[in-house]
Amino acid sequence: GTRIVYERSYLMSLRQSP
Amino acid sequence: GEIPLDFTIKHPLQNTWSLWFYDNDRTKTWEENQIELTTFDCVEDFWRLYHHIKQPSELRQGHDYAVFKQGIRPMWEDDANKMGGRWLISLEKKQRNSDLDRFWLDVILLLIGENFDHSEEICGAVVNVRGKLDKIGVWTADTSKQQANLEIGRKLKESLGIHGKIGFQLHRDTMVKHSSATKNLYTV
Repeated sequence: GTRIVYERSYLMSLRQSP
Repeated sequence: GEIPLDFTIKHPLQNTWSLWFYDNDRTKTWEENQIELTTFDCVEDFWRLYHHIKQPSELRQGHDYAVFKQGIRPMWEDDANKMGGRWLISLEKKQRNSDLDRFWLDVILLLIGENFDHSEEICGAVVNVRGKLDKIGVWTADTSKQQANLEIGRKLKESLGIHGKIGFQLHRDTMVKHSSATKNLYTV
């Protein structure tokens, strides 16, 4: 089935999300 | 100014994860000391939590953090862990300030981002802050799944930039022996 995958760089880019 | 689109939506995770803390209160049993602090199911809630709590290097010795899929307790006795084991990363005390926190964060990001080909085998991860050796363990569900466990070990090594070998131990072996005396089922 499908899986939600986030690479490290993308997760890090969301670090400062308000 | 404009807010990037990515900052206006919540990014769901494949799994809901629980953060546990091991308190090391001598008046309580080991199980009573395991505290499920909170759960999170989106990237933003993870970061909000991460920025709110102490880093592993700031914890007092004897304390642990664990991040496990919701419903799996960070203990051998849990049904999800009974047939499982862990990839063990040991860190010397001198690595506490240089490597411990970034290794722990990178392990969590691998887990919650489902970055293993065999992410379905992942149960969770534990960081133990101790006197001599700090430890990070990545727990998997089934020790007999050789290819899946080896893939997870290789991905860990590559992502964390570990040069030496790391070993995979069965929980039922760790139960009877101290981790330093436990044999490795797999090594990468």
